[in-house]
Amino acid sequence: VVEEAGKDEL
Amino acid sequence: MNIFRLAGDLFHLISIFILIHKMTTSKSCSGISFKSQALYLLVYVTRYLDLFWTFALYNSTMKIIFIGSSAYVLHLMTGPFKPTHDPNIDTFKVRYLIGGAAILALLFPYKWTPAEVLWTFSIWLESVAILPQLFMVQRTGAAETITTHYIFALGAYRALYIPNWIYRYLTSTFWDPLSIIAGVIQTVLYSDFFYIYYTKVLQGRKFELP
Repeated sequence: VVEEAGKDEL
Repeated sequence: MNIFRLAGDLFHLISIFILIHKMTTSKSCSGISFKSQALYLLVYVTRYLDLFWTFALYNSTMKIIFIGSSAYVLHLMTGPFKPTHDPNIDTFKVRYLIGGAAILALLFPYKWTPAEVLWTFSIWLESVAILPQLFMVQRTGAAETITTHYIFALGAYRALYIPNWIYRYLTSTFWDPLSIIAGVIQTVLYSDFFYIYYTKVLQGRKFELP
């Protein structure tokens, strides 16, 4: 799920 | 969300609170690196561009707090408390940090879009943004206890993200190599500091470098 990687973190 | 991530974010909030508290009660920003603070604002502004197109109550609130408090700290350092800042001991060459982060971001983003490249830039830049502050502490050979608490809380934030990533990988095979590598580098940069903080400050002694 590279697209979403890390984007739900700060 | 898991306990490590939540604890990490709380440490981040605590670090900001300590920093602003120190500055406003002592009416001074002595011992605080302006360069590190400016880098953090750059980190938050480039990473949280998605505020314009995604909304999640927790994340969006935190992002606004980080950008806002960072801008406020810079305002204090350039306005009311400017006379207490000594640029002569804040001499780390940040152009190499910005340049290095920019090169890595252009070479290895997840996608070559402006937002992704800036996000990657912010991840790399954050991993090294504390260096001017650590350099300043090293130059002066000592730091006020409150300043060491600030640096510790800021370091603990990314260090706690590491068990968060391990937990997320084990429970949902979440895997974000960029964040993880940069986060580990960031934590390693703090390790000397953590060691001295643990052996000196927590045992009630003054923070002085050996």
